Amino acid sequence: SVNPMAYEAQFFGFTPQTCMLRVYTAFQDYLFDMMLVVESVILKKLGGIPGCELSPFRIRKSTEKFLLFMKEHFDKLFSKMEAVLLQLVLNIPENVLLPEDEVHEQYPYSKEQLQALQDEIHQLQQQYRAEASAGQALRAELEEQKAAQAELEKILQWFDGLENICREHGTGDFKESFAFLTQNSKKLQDVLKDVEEKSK
Amino acid sequence: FDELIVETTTKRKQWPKKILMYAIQTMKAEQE
Amino acid sequence: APGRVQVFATVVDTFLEKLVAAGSYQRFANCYRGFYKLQPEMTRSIYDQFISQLQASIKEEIQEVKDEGNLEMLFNSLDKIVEEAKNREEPAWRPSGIPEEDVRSAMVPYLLKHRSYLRKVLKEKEEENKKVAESVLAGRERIAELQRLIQARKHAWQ
Repeated sequence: SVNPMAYEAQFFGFTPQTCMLRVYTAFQDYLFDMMLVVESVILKKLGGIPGCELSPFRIRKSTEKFLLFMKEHFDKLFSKMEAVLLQLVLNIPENVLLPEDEVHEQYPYSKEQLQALQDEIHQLQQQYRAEASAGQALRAELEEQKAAQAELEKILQWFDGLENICREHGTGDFKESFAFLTQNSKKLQDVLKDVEEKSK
Repeated sequence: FDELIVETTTKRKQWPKKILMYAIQTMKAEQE
Repeated sequence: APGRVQVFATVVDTFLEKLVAAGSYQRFANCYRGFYKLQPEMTRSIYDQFISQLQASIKEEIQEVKDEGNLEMLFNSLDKIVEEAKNREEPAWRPSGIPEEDVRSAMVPYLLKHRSYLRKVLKEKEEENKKVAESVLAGRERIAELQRLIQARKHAWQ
């Protein structure tokens, strides 16, 4: 079972194993390249020695022998180095949380809790909309009230105006004066009738 | 597999911020 | 405790030392015994060059990997993050593998802020409406009063 070291990859931007593989491959290539250089130098040197019995084949055998030995040690040493690096350097201890994930520690919300929070927000939005339209309705009524009050006050003023006219013409209390007027007009009618009878 | 891990973990690192950006824009727009 | 940068350097140096120790000159001369007998000095200088070149290439490669991966900066910042978490015993949160779930917590602080914003404006709106409602009621009362007055005057005239 491979440990993908995903959390480390999240931090480093590469998987530690890949990093080690990259280093391993590079080191190994160097080792091989160096061995080929060593071998070519030796062959060149041998070429300069007259009557030399050492064949390139023998040299190749020597190279392989030394390389095999080095490779074995290289692999052993490298796997030790890899283990240490993966353990101590390229790893994130279990108790460590990366900064971008701090929020999970501060707000460990379950699905239900989050749903409840979102429901509450939705409900608040509904309530706000209701309040807002209620506010509009109330303000609309205020406007209407203003107009209605103005109308009613106008009527009251009209009555006041009426009474003022009466007062201006000496009829303080309208009712009385109306009664008085009625009497007077009645008297006048009687007098008129009287005059008409006499004139006949 | 390795690429998959790197791709996935890169998303884990970057996408919450991106998503949040839009979520915050939405909330701000709604508040306005 | 030594930082990651230092551990990394030490571990690589140790690897190199041991590799060189394993590939000793004796071993080398032993493998190339024929050539060694012919040219011992040459063998020694070829070996010395081989080792120093191998070490230089490996060191160069390590430096390249460090530069490419920005490892020094990452190691130092990881040291800091680990240092800050030293009082935390229990295992920390890890991605669940279900993105929807993991992104959820990231939303929470903003949703909480949004909720308190909505609570605030709702409260303001309610208070505002309360005042308006009071003036509406007062207005209704005023209108009723005016209508009563008008009725009274009208009856009086009638």
